[in-house]
Amino acid sequence: MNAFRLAGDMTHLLSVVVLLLKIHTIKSCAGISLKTQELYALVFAARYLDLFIHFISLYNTVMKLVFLASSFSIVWYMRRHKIVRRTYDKDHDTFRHHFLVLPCLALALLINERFTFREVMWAFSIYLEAVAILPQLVLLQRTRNIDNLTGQYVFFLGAYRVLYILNWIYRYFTEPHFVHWISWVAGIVQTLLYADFFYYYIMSWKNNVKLELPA
Amino acid sequence: SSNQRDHDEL
Repeated sequence: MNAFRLAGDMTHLLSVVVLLLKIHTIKSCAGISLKTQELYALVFAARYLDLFIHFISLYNTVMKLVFLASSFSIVWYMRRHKIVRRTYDKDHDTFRHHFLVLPCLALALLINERFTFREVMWAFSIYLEAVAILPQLVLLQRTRNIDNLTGQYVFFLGAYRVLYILNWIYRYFTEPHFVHWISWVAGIVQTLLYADFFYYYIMSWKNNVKLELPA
Repeated sequence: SSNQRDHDEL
């Protein structure tokens, strides 16, 4: 594993820690999109189907378990926890996320590395992850007061994607036959979705003003 | 692309 990949996994983990900190400690999910969180839970469930069948490494297994457990517990907190759920900004989190699922599934049936259940589910999870941030970005645009933890959560998620691209570039030059169009194209699309957010996040940090996205 | 079978990335 190269440094970019490890740094990518760590920023991904950090984003989850930041979100859990906000939800578990501050008991607030204000500014967080339940739609995006539900999509992530579905992404991890579909991608990690092989968790107990196909062993890669202890690191891999532990990280998969962490992402599965955290994504489902975040959804549980936002839906069921009696204090946290009251802070959920339901009225502004209106993105029709169900309409992302079917096109991603159709695309996975058409474009996959092998036409097997596991590979189709894997491709589906890659496509769905690429667009899963959309409800969160829409909610941020509608949020007048984006708190620091919410901004940091999305920033770390975006950083994780940038680092994964650097990891692929590194692997392309160091590993023979490392060509993976599905994850690369979907990963680049996913990263581009953060471009606008990154711009305003860095500007707000540079000018030391509160983060706000233009509607 | 055969090593993708292992899906070693998260």
